[in-house]
Amino acid sequence: QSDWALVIHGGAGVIERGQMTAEREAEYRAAMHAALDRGEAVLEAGGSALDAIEAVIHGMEDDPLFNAGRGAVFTAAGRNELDASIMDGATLNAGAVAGVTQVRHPISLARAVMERSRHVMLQGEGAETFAIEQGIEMVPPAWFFTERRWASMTRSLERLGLDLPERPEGAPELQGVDHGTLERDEREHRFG
Amino acid sequence: TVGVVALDSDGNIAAGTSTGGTTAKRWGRVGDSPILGAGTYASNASCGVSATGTGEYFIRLTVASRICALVEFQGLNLQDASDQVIQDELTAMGGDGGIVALTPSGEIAWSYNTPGMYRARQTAGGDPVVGIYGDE
Repeated sequence: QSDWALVIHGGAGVIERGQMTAEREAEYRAAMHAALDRGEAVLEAGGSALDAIEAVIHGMEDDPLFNAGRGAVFTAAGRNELDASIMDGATLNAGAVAGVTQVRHPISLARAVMERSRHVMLQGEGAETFAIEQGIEMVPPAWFFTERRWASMTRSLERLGLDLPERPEGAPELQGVDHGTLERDEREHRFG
Repeated sequence: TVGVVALDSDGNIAAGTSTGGTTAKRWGRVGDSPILGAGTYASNASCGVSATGTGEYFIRLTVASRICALVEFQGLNLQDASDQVIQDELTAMGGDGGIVALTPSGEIAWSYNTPGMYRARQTAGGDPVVGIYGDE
């Protein structure tokens, strides 16, 4: 039996050889290795599985490569709405949040719901009020903005014949995004 | 979507999942990631699971807890339980996506019916394993 173990995913989809540039592939591999390193650092030091989960996901929530936290996809209304959940196998305690827009690390808010409330799931404005009360790090919605996700959302809306939302307040000036990158992005990150 | 399952040196399992949802979603749509039992589940009696995929299917199949139930009550090993739910049941419903999973004994599995999944695993004293494509 292993002393500790760790398994991670960064999303699934139409991810095929030849569809991704060598540079982008190297970025993803490096990000996954870094995620393992964060988890290993906690677990090798005797830290808890819950602490390892939080450490690994924090980095992924801050990495624009992944559809979580900064780099999350946009809703049709032009917002980043974030969801997260966590569960402790020792106690079957669990916490979850849905539709938060200003919480830098939704996984930490889910853990706070589990450990510091008598509830299991909070959503939207109420979840964010709880986050503020608990001292969870809040950020402006523009923190989550990335040009490639914005462009991907506008392309989806154009295909559906829906109106485009206004660019979010605080978002950087419009930048060009390679269309090949967008098409790959849409195939790779259709899921949530 | 990103997710992690971890086993610590005390033998405790935990699982977590975080996501931005789906591109251009409307009407306050909620997928499986924040739904315990669908996108995330952990029990020291069986296993921990984190999922990524088209959430509506993962919710209806309660994918994460279903895999753990197969391990706990039918005695399947983790990879067989994961493949039964993802390759057979999820695929038969028309759903797509994948999971990563881990048992208290350190058994690790992943299963996905998409062409690829960003994935990684490591055990104490072992080498890290990172994969992206379906053929590696």
